[in-house]
Amino acid sequence: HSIEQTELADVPACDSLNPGNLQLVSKLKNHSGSCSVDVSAVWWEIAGVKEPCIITACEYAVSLWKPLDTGQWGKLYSWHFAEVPVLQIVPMPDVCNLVCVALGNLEIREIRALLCSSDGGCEKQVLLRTGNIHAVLGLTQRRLVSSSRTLCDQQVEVMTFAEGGSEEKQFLMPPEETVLTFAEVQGTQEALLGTTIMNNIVIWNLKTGQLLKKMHIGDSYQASVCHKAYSEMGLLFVVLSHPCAKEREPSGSPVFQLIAINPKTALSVGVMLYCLPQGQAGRFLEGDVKDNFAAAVLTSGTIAIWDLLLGHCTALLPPISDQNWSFVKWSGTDSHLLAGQKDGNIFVY
Amino acid sequence: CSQADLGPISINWFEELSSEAPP
Repeated sequence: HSIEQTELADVPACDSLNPGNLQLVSKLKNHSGSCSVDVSAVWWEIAGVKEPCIITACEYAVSLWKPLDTGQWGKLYSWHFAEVPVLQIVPMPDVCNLVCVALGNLEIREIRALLCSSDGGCEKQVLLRTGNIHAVLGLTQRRLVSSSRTLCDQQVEVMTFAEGGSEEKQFLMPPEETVLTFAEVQGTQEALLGTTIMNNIVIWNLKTGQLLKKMHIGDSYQASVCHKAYSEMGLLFVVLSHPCAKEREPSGSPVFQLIAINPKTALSVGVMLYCLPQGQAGRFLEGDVKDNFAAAVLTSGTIAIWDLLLGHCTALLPPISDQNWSFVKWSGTDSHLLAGQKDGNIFVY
Repeated sequence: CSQADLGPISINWFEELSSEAPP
């Protein structure tokens, strides 16, 4: 087992803004030698007890790490991929003993489910979907949504995993343009939201498969990634990031944005811009939103964290060990922030 | 944001859009 525990002295300095409760608690090191690509958290039953585990992905292997009594992490299982590299982990929000992964080169070509044999003895993987897959998201109630394109049309498929291991498939009515990202709508159980390549937001009814509305959100939101959506008082609130956003606008460099949309009229208005503090350069590379906190890896190699209610950046994690940050995720199982570098180091805050 | 910017708001937007959209 390859474990390294970082000493307290190695804690990277947060800036003076407000580091809050963000403290480095442990570090995982993958010695596989291949490039580290993603991290996530998952509940896994080990010897009859559900444990909050960490999943790490390198190019050709995905590993499950269980918490040890010492506060460190021990590698439990590894799934290996011989031909197609891993692009991202696709966590299933309320499922134990199962995680999905997307594999491909530039675009997703396969989605696989990773699990263990019923006696917990060996790693198993099941091929769920192949094709030119543009977007995938694990949903609540054991569902996985993905969109894929053929030459003439787009398929949006929802797969439901039954307890016994079988899968049920349902198709949602596809919009004309390519879907870039999906998000469940908190507060409206059967609503699913998608962002499209033409700067539209679409809403489906997951139960009936109906495409309910297509809403144009303006040309300043190009290639938006939707990180969170919730419905409140008849309005839809959406947290977006903009990979194509300009580096600097009058109010600073915007990384995330909260917009409010009236789904009945398709009218929208910007509510809040989440900008970098003065003196910080960079724009969004990749990030994650959980509850009221957004985290983003920036082109500068720094991780920035915003309190979405306060509206400002509350912490900055500068690059450490001469390695820029490559990805950042909030843990779905506890209050950890998981930050990774390409060399295989994963830091748990 | 003011309600005037966004037009008339309905708390039951999801049910209403589901009843209006093609099956």
